[in-house]
Amino acid sequence: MNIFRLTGDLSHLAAIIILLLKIWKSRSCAGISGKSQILFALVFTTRYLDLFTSFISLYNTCMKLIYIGCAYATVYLIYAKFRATYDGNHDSFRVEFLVVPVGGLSVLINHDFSPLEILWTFSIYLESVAILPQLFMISKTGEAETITTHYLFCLGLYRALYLFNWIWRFYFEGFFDMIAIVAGVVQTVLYCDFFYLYVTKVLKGKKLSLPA
Amino acid sequence: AFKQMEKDEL
Repeated sequence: MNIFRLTGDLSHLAAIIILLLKIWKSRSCAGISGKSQILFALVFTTRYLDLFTSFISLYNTCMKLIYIGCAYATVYLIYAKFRATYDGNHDSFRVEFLVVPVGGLSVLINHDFSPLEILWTFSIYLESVAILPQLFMISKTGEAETITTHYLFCLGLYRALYLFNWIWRFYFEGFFDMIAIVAGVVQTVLYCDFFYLYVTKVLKGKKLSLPA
Repeated sequence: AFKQMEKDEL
């Protein structure tokens, strides 16, 4: 555990909780892509199957359970409790265009051709692109609530901090994992455009809106 | 081949 890893995890946790609270407090999931949230629930489910097979630490187990629990709670709020506020018309990204290629890639490029390992690889690849329906929705509506941009910033920051974590681990522990690193770079790059808008607009007190 | 990290990350 190093400082980048810890702050990355906390940033991830903050993102998840910001989104849950935003939906809960406003009693609305307007502007939130339910498809991205389903993908994240799928990511956590397929990655944390090792909860049944290996124990790493109390921290590790607790965080996994919190992430999974919050992911499903978010999906429940969007598709059940506050379904009436869900903006399905603007959430029109075709997720099969992500899930099918990612599934194929995880079968082709993995560390070990075993079910758990392939599912772990699938989760890593899928996470890297799971935010695309949300970004697509924002580009379609041309705007995002400020609280939604805070969520996206924390979520993007998390993987960027993991990149520093992996550099740290490579130098000090000799660890590297090409699958996680390449996917993590892709994931972080997808947020770059958003990071720019966040810094130049949201942090200066303006609402995030895209030119028509 | 790829060297694999221990799966202690989230």
